[in-house]
Amino acid sequence: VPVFPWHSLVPFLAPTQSD
Amino acid sequence: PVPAPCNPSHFMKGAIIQLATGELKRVEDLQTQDFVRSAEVSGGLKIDSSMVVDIRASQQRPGLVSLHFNVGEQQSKVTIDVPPEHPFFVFGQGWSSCSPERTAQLYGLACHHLQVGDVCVSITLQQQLQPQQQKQPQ
Repeated sequence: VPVFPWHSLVPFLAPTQSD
Repeated sequence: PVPAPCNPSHFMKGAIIQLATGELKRVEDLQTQDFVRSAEVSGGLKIDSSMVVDIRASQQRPGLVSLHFNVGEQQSKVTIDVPPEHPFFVFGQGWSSCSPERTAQLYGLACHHLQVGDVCVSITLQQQLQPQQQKQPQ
């Protein structure tokens, strides 16, 4: 049975740097 | 059986999820606290609150939905294109998607309807703090 890590379920939303 | 590469199986009802504490839970049994605790004990990852500020059809990719978020304390604007059945975990509410019907069909996962104003769990890298600069006496 595959086991998935918790962090694969939520989006990785990296703030884009605007400079 | 025909594989369905577009439907990540970690959202299938019954999928086993390992929390950062080592605990195993089914995807449909996850609570807000599970994500919060996992981020606390995992080095390097931080939970952000990402508020949905706009939901519209994707201009670039037909069939997808563009979700506009205000992310974290900085309220950084981030847009992502996802299939309408993609579930997001809303604080205090649980799994939610733009099309709960399609999510139920494809994953068997019960979802609320994702709406503008919902605050989703997202992750980002923990800010690597620079070593404090020593204050030099003038």
